[in-house]
Amino acid sequence: MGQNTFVEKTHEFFQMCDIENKGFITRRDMQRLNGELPLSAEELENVFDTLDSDGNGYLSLDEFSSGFSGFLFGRRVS
Amino acid sequence: DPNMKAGAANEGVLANFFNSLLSKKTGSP
Repeated sequence: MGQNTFVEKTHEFFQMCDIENKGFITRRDMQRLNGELPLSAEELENVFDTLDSDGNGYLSLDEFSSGFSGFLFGRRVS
Repeated sequence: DPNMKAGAANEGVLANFFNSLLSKKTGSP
């Protein structure tokens, strides 16, 4: 996957979570995916906590992108 | 560091999450 594809996918996935286009993802947004993804509410909560690296309760695109690149490339990019 | 340990334990969940997003996006409509 090239850098452009990575950026595109990151935006795509971010918007799938941020359906109101707020520019950040909340716990509530994440819980909305409960019916759409094969993950339990608890797992989604874990995902949120793992991605929310500064623990402020909001996922920025940067935090989301960092988690996604960590998944793709096997390590976190800070 | 308990946070780092939790982070490592959550890597699998994170992979599951992104895999689900990927398959949702690329799966048949």
